[in-house]
Amino acid sequence: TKEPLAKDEL
Amino acid sequence: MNIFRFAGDMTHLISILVLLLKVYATKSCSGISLKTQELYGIVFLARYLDLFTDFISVYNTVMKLVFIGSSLAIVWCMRFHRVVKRSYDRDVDTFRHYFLVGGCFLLALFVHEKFSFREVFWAFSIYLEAVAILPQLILLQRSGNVDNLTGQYVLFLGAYRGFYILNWIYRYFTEDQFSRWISCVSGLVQTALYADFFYYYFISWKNNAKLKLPA
Repeated sequence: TKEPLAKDEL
Repeated sequence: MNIFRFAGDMTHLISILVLLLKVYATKSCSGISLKTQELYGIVFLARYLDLFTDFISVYNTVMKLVFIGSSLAIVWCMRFHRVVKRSYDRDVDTFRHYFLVGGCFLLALFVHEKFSFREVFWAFSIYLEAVAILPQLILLQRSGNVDNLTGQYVLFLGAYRGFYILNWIYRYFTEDQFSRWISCVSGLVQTALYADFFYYYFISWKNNAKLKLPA
């Protein structure tokens, strides 16, 4: 499974 | 970072400052729903589990600490501060918000980006934030007239996610593998819940009248 995007948002 | 997201974060920060001003300056929390504040506390604690593990930027870390700190401080004030807690009217703040917590957690168990502890809690926090304002909106409808600071608090709180929607549209068109469909769908639901409040707020502003939500 592709890694979910880094959570860069608040 | 883009201008829409920055405007969203600043609007969110302003809403928190307005709320802190109201509670601190008037030593009163009349018209504020403790349940919404508790839900926001859960939202930030569940979303920022990566606070000490992933460092994104100083801005990101500072804002997370401000959001967690302010929401817990408001809940503490409304529950334990000698003067403030007297102005909390639990007979009007009756929304059964634990159903929201349970429902959002169940939804997060089935709908998430990846079945991991962090991702499930992140999705849970996104869903919970979308509905966290319900106790507050119900309380405003029940209590009829809304004082200015409370009205501005809810207005800015609703507007911030609207800026985030513009941010997601912008990122969708400028970044190739950008997909935040959980945040987008939840953000649209969240902003839609404020639609009638925005309408009545605009009417009261146009007529220069006191903000009143129909019961």
